[in-house]
Amino acid sequence: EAHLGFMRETMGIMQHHDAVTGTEKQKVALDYAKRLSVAIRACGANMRNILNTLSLGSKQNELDGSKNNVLEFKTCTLLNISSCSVSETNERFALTLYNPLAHSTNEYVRIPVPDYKYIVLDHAGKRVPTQVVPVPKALIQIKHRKSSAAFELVFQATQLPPVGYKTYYIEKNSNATRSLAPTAMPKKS
Amino acid sequence: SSYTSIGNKQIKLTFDTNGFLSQVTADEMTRMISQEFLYYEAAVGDNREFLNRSSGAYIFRPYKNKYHFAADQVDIVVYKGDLVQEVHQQFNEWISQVVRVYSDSNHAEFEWLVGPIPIDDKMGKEVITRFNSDIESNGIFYTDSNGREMLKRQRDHRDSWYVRIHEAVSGNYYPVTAKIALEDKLARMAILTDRAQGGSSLKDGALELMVHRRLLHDDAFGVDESLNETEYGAGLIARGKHHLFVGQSHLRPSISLQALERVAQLETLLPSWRFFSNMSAFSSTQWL
Repeated sequence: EAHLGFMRETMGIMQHHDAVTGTEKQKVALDYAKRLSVAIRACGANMRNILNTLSLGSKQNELDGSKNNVLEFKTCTLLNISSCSVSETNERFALTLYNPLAHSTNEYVRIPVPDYKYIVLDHAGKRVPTQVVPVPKALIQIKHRKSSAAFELVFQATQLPPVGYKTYYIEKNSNATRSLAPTAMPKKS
Repeated sequence: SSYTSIGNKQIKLTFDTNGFLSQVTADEMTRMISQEFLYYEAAVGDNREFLNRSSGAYIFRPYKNKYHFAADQVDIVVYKGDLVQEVHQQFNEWISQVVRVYSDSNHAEFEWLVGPIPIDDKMGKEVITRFNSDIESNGIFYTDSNGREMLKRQRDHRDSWYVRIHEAVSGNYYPVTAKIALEDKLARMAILTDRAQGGSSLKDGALELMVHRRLLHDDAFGVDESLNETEYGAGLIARGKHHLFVGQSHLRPSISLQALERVAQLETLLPSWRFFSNMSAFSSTQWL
């Protein structure tokens, strides 16, 4: 409740006319960003608990050592600059998508990754078609973007249930052929 | 044969030999539509009287309505695959963009990257993206009202009083929180934004949106600071997306493009939440 309360208070502050329009002083803008960051991290704990309850639920006891099966659910707040520490540093990770809309949706997902050899499995273990595209050169050249992601793994998440979630398993596939590497089309003159 | 195209069965984008978007084919029609980046030179005033204030956090005021083109030649690299086709464009040292069309999408995505805006020339700059089309909009365009109904706007006009516009650019700027659009009897063009931006239609068939600004003077409306944000000693870099819809206008009794825009608006502004879990300890079978 304390985490949710902090988020509520922060969202209240964000309704101030200077916060809405961006006419606050620079140091106030930095404070807004800090408050939002803290609130999102705090509520990450709530999300982790509820997703673990929903996803493991009664199955928790069937698996070996229940504590080991409690998963981290991390929010990558730098996805807007194609960066995510989980997908960049782990060869196996899961992506859970929660659809906040009241209708079922299909969505193209882009995951920042350091390599182009990955496979994606859906909740039934079925392989999902993927494509890898390079992260734009201009973004990679930004000095202060500390990321090893040189590519974005693209796949379509289909039939995300209304106000529900779906999970995908993503694994590095070292046996993949080089043909998966994104190749630029020949230049026209 | 020297033109470059990306697209799918529903929408096709063509880029000319200079690397700019030149035409869009969608909804059984082809329209001449180009897109470019420009920047306005920010006004510098003495701030003592209303008509002579600097462009700042509260107001947008270009100096003598002067704008500069970001580039007359664009370097492009094209990637095509089964799920997405992309054109990576480099306009200059600080403006680039990826234009993409997903395989079953009815619109195009423009992901822009702007900054750090250079200020070595001591000039504040307000950067816009502009889409030009051959649609005869006759001074009329539409902007959303906080994501809800679309409001009709008319260039150099106010509905409830006679107005003489003294500032041709900023006097026609309106807030865009989700969508800006224009149309004629045949065609319609709409752009969805991913954040609140200023926008206008200063020429028939043209839509523009302000994507980034860096200003060197305070406008004396209260903040008492110039809008010159820096990080690690350099100006900020902004990245965002625009979604371009082109099709038949609502005046023709075909499918409603506006309905498709509405769904895309919801899915753009309220995308799925993403949670990442380290799975080093689990094989795919264990995970299943």
